[in-house]
Amino acid sequence: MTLFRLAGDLSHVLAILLLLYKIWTTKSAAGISGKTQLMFCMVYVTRYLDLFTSFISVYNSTMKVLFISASVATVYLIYFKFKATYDGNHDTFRMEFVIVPALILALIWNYAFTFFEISWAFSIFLEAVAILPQLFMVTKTGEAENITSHYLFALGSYRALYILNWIDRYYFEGHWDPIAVTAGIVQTVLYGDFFYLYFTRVIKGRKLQVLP
Amino acid sequence: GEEGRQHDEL
Repeated sequence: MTLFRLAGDLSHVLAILLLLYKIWTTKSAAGISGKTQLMFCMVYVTRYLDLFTSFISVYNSTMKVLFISASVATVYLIYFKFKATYDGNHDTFRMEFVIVPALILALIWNYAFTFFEISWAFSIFLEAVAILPQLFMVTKTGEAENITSHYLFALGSYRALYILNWIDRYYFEGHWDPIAVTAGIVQTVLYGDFFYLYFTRVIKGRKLQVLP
Repeated sequence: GEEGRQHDEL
């Protein structure tokens, strides 16, 4: 495992825990897109179907269990426990606009036409765009709370670090996963605007506002 | 191959 990947995974865990912490301590899901969280939950479940069939390492299995359970907990907090605080009317992105194309693409582009591989490819494609409802919501309301910004930054950093990991693995191991790399680049690019706003505003102690 | 590949990343 490369250091970039370890840093990426830790950044991913940090993002997930930050979000849970924010919702739990403020007892509010305000400003958080339930649709993005629902899609991330679908991503983890469809990707980690191999949890019981293919053992990689204790680290790998532990992370998979952590991602699935934290994601289910997040969805539960948003849609059940703190449902009254969830900004459903600002969360207007249509999930089928990304789920259907991700499924069609997975049927066309996969490493084997098997249920597991199609499910894996679907999860990779869906992950690339699952953040769109959240970014759409930030644009629509024109701002994000600081902790939501930190969450998005950690989540964006995770995939950016994975790109460095893929360069490293290609260079030193000759390892190359075209599906993950393509989707990962798309995913990272989606955070471009956000990264800019994060560095120019949040780091300087201001709130992230989309409109001047 | 037909079985796909082993996905060792998260």
